Amino acid sequence: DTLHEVHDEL
Amino acid sequence: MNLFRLCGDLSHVISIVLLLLKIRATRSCVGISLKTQALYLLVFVTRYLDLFVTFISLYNSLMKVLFIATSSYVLYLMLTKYRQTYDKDHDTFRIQFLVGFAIVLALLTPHRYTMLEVLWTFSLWLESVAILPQLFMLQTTGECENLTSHYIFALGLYRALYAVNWVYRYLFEPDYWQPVTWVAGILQTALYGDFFYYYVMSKRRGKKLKLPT
Repeated sequence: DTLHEVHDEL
Repeated sequence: MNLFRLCGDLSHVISIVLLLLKIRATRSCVGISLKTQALYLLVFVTRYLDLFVTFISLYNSLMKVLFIATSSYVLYLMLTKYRQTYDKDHDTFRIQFLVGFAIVLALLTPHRYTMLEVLWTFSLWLESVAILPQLFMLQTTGECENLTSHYIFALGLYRALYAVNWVYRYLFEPDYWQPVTWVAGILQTALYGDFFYYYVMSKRRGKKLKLPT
């Protein structure tokens, strides 16, 4: 999937 | 990880350290909104549920644990040891509206309708407005002691640095696209606008922060 769902920020 | 984001995270940590210093140094939580602190804990708990399902980096996980732990500790101090000093009469902002606002937007704007995504979206919208009870309290009392004003300034700085980080990532990471994060983050930073102005003015005059009433 897209980077929408990568919550790598705090 | 870029420099803006790292500095943003650090100013977030510094803000919490300042808050704890303030409570220790003055042995009181005068001027601190319990409602804002409770909302922050709710923000961290709902956002960092992914601690159990995704691993991004050791740094990321440790920071999440740190934020949940320190905000719980602040709340604990305010509710037990320094309860007598909590200025309840000035902490009158209706947080039902803020939670309602975040729930509605969380249901309208998630990227996908899964529990984690909806809660994550909720936490973003809630964080964007969670400072309002604190700013409102400041406005009604008109004045705040130095450490409290530094605390709010560091919190605002954290969001401003994150906004710069988004511009940076948008330019250099082609797949990076987080509209909800951006809008909520910019809203949050904007809420500090007024406060920033008076904070800088009070620093220039070398005086305590005093807001016009």
